[in-house]
Amino acid sequence: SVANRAVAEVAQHDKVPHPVGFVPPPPPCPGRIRHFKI
Amino acid sequence: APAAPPAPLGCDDPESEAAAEVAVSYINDNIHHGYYFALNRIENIRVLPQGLNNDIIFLELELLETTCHILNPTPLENCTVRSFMDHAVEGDCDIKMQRLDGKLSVLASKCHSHADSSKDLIKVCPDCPLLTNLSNTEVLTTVTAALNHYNSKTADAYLKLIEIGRAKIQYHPAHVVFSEFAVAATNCSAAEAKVNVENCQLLPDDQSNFGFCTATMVTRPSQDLTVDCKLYGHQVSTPDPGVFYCPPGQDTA
Repeated sequence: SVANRAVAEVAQHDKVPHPVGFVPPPPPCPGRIRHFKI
Repeated sequence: APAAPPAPLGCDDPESEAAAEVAVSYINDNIHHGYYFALNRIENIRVLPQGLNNDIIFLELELLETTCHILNPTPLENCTVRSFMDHAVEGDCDIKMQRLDGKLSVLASKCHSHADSSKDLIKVCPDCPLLTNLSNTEVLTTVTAALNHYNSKTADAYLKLIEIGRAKIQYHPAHVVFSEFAVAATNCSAAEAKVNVENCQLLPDDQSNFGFCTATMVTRPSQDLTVDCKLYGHQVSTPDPGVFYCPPGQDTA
């Protein structure tokens, strides 16, 4: 169980929480649709 | 240490949009039949640096057909994109461009246009008319009848057909043929054309007066024909009127 806890702690440490209000950037391509989706 | 390569351009970056604007303008300047196209989406962009202030750009664009025929002098920004319900036509284009000292130019382009799926349209609008082949007999009959009808009613210049741009047929609840076609004024009045239509010739390029007509012919349950033509007024540059029509689905390079 000691080994398991260590692994769990590392995994938690790697996950950096996003700041409040963070909006992930849109994917670079394809771009926005101007008229309608085909 | 060498400088890190620049971050790749996103499709919505201002530089991408500037390149797309140049590309769409180039494509529309080189359309010889049908309608102008407007940008719907930048699908992809790749930039290959060639040296100082010199890049090659590969663009993939999705375009949509507008309601402005290429003979229509309306600026593209004022042209309406055809709605999905009007059985839209889209264009997929691959463009190779050069950006030299900040100036963009098109090196090569290849576009393929095709109508949207009929099945998708029918799902949303079961009774909507669908695009049909421009050489369809009913379409040719409608266009001929409509132009004859218009010429018989006007005292102005006798109009000749330049090309059929679009045609749709609706089967339910009535049988209706919708068509759109470009026309040009001749050197004859409609009255002169009645005497000898063979003498009526299109005006020279520098005096050309083009126009655009829409016609609707109902054949069931009753018969009816309506036609509306508008002349654009005198224009300087003209396309080659030698070919009648160019249906969607053709590659152009």
